[in-house]
Amino acid sequence: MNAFRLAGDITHLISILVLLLKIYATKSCSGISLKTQELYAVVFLARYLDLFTDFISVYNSVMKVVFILSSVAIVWCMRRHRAVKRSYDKELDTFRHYYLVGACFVFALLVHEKFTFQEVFWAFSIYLEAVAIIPQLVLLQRSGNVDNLTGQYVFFLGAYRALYILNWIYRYFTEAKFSRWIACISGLVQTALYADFFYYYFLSWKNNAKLNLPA
Amino acid sequence: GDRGQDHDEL
Repeated sequence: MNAFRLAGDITHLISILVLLLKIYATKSCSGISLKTQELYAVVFLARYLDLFTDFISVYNSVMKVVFILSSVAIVWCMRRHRAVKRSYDKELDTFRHYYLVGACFVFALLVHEKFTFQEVFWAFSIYLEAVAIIPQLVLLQRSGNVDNLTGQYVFFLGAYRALYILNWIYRYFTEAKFSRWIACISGLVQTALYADFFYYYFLSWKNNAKLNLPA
Repeated sequence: GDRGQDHDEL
C-alpha cells in the first residue's frame, strides 16, 4: 500500500458519499444518471466477489463492503425513494447502458489474466468502471444540469483518477514484477472519459453561472 | 498453489 493508492481509495469513497449525501439532503437527483450509478454498483459487486474467499487486510475488506453499500444506496435512493425518484430525468437518461455491460463482459471473456470465474468478473468490472461514466456524460451534454453534480463530487472523482495513475507509476518503479496492464490501460481510458466529462461539466457550470448572473 | 494475480487494489 502506498500513499497515492490510500489517498486514491479515500477520495474515491468520499466522491460516492458526497453524491449520496447530496441526493439524500436535497431529496433530488436531477442531473444525475441513474444508469451510471447502476453501472458503478455492478462494478463493485462484480469486482468484490472475492470478499469472502480472499482476505487481504481489514482495510481491504471494510472498504469493499463500504463501496458496495454506498453505491447500492445511491441506486436504491434514486429508484425507490418517493421524493428523489420524482426528480429523476427519466426521459433524458436514455443511454443504452446494457450494451456497455454486454460489450465489457464479452471483452472480459477475451482479455483477462486467468480464465477463471473470479478473474473474468474482475476484468469485466475493470472494463465496466472505465466506461461507466458515459451515461452521465451523455445526460450532462443533453441537460447541462449540474445542480446535483457538486464541484466536490467532480473534484474527488478526478482526484481518485489522478492518484491512482500516480499509484501505478509509483508501483511500476518500485516493484519488480508490476504487471497490471489490464487495470492500467483501462484506468487510462477511464481517466480520458473523466476528462471529457469534466470538460462538459466545466462548460455547463460556466453557462449556469452566467445564467444566474444578478439581473 | 498459484492464486494468480492477487488483486490487492480496490
